Amino acid sequence: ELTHKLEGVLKRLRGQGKISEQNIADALKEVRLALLEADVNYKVVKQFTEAVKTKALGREVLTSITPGQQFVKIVFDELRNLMGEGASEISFASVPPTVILLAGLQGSGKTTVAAKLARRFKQKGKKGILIAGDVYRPAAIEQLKTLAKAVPVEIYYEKENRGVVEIVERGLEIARKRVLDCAIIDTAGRLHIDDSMMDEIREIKQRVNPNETILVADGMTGQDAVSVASKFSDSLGIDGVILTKMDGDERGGAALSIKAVSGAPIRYIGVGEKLDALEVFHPDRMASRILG
Amino acid sequence: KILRTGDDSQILEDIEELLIGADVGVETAQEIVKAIEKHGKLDEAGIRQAIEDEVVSILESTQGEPLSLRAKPHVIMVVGVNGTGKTTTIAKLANNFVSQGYEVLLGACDTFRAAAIDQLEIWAKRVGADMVRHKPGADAASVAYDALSAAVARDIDVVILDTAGRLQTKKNLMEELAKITRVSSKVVEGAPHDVLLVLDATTGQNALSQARAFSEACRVNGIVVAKLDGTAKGGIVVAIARRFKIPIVYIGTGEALEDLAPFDARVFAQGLLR
Ligand SMILES: Nc1nc2c(ncn2[C@@H]2O[C@H](COP(=O)(O)OP(=O)(O)OP(=O)(O)O)[C@@H](O)[C@H]2O)c(=O)[nH]1
Ligand SMILES: Nc1nc2c(ncn2[C@@H]2O[C@H](COP(=O)(O)OP(=O)(O)OP(=O)(O)O)[C@@H](O)[C@H]2O)c(=O)[nH]1
Ligand SMILES: [Mg+2]
Ligand SMILES: [Mg+2]
Repeated sequence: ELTHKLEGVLKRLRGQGKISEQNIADALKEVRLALLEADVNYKVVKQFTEAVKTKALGREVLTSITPGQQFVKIVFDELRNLMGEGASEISFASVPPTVILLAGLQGSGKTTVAAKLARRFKQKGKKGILIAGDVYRPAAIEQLKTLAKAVPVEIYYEKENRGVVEIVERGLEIARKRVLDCAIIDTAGRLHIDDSMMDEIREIKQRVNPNETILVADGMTGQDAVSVASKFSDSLGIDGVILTKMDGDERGGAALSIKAVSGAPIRYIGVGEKLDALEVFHPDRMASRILG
Repeated sequence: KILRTGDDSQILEDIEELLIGADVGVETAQEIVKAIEKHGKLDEAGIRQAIEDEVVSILESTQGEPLSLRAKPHVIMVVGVNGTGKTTTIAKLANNFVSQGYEVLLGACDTFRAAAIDQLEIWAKRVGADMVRHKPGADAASVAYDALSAAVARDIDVVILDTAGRLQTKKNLMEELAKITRVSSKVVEGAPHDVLLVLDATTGQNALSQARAFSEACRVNGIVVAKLDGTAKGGIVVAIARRFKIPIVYIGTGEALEDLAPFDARVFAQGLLR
């Protein structure tokens, strides 16, 4: 794995005296390869390796007795810098309800995440409501109803109405009247390049003014993570990210790409299909996973 | 995308990056660039054409011709990880067969996910296909058994089995797929005649692990790449074609019934390089 490879690359050169810039370049090749194989976007990889190179060319590595270890430390530090400080959960507004708007591509895990968040907040003693904002997908409301029952948590839906914005506003009206702590809005999957659907979610956001807009992204997303995250970030604005399906063997480089282009903190990761399978995101654990 | 002009090596480096940016993967991208180096000196247009031709040849090297009806009932099983577009793809396939005049029956073998059966039922009604279902939580293989038995009894032409999404690392869930195929072959000889793996075009290198594991569990003989109407290029299928020789049969280009197209290697290769 990468740490070994890097130590190998730089150890082999120890007998040759000082570490040269070429040696650093070779080590950087290994880092680039590892990050690309982990699905980090190639432009993000470029920026990252440039940043590491600048630091590595400093005196610390070039004259260190253990240049391999020094280099690895720089890589990890730089990755931790990019990924963010510590855990960063959704924080509740001082005036209820805390309104959370979920957005993302088709099949990324939004509906499941909506119920997982409701369950997590319930365990913290919060009273919540789920709002069924997906009026398009066959049985989407049924799916959210079934999950809501499993938590159990309240749900607001309208079977016959196709006006998403009104549905969401009516659901929030209920949340406010009943002084609920949180309202979680599930929305339809949409492409970032679908103008009318992006207009829809922008309109929801404008009317409803959520405390938190969350991009729900599939953890096994490849290079496309950059296009998706930057478009959602520019067009809609994201306060946080939830990365799903991280219970497989994907390295999850999308985490780095998304953080790099949107600046939004990754708050949680989905680690399974059950409603308790939601974990707080830890940047340093993710860094090790990505680097392999 | 305009490549930087300059010498050959810069152009090749840019093309390699373009391929990597399309999820082809570093190893496969390097192999492709290496393969065209033997062409000798080419200008940029020549290089691009050679790359395109190389990608086409990799994609066309996969064997097999799934999706012609070879039995009655002809049984198609659809598999893949969570949320890739299996159920929607089944609706599209069913729609194609029904509009060609065939009797189609859908087997609701996703007995796990919330409202999975309701979702398939809505599609079955819209498309005009029969459906066999059990209660949520029922054994998936027993739904397959009943679906195939019903198909035989009702003189159905095509059966399409919907299965629950599952990550390939979950051994018990992969074993369930093997069980569904075993049970199917007991009811209809040779069933399932086609096993289609639905991949999400936005998926990166993990799709290789998916292709490997699903093939081992249940003899995948065709791939559908869904969600190619987004910005993802789906280049990972080039790496998959190179390594596993599974033919790509269809692409999904949207959420409506008509958004399914037969895979065209040339069109796909051109899309990668755009
Ligand atoms: N293994 C695993 N599966 C997940 C996770 N999160 C969601 N899923 C599954 O992924 C699939 C898609 O989840 P949904 O919640 O329906 O996704 P969605 O974003 O609401 O989909 P659309 O509404 O169609 O855009 C389902 O099979 C979920 O059970 C996760 O963290 N791990
Ligand atoms: N844009 C686009 N969306 C698609 C395509 N195929 C499926 N979808 C959408 O992707 C989401 C998931 O589709 P499903 O058919 O439920 O996926 P699945 O693989 O059956 O999901 P699970 O059963 O939960 O594993 C839905 O919102 C579909 O409308 C496609 O080709 N393009
Ligand atoms: Mg949904
Ligand atoms: Mg499904």
